Amino acid sequence: MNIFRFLGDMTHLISILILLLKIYATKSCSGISLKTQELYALVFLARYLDLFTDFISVYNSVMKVVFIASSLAIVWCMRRHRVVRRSYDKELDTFRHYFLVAACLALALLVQEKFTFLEVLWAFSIYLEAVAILPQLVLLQRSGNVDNLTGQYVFFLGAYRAFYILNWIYRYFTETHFSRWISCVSGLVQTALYADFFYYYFISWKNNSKLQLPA
Amino acid sequence: AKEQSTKDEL
Repeated sequence: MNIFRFLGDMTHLISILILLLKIYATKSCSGISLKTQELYALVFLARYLDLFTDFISVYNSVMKVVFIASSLAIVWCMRRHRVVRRSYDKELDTFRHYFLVAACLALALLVQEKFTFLEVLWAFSIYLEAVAILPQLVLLQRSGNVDNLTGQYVFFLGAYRAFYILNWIYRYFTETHFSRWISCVSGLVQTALYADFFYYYFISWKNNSKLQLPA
Repeated sequence: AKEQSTKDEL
């Protein structure tokens, strides 16, 4: 464990707490893409199958349970909670995310570290996480004004993988047998997708103005 | 390092 990875995990946790706060405090999920939340739930379920087979550390197991439980809770809330689901922007959240799932599954079958069930699912979860934010970014552009909590949620979500990239650079230079090119390439793509959001987020922060994404 | 080391991340 190094500081970059710890900061990355904490940033990821903060983004989830911000989303839970927004939904719980405002009893609304306007501006949040249910499809992105479903993709994240799938990412965690596919990646953390080893939760019961390989014990790495208490921290590792606890965080996996937190990520799986929170992502499923958010999906449940947006689909079933009688008050929250009324504020879901159903007509704006129209990204065909099943294509993302199919494409990532196909890619995982072609490119993975070892052609085994767990490795294919692990690669699938890495590829899917890289593109899972797309429905959310499209929804933000369509819905125009972004409320603060949603903006902060997306910002921390983008920042977490940027910390992981620093973690991989650090591990590359400090560990001998360290090769995670699948994660590194996907992580770079994932962080690059946030580039324009980060730009507009910085502009809105500098001008102390409302975050506006160009349609 | 053992194989597991590449999967010790979240």
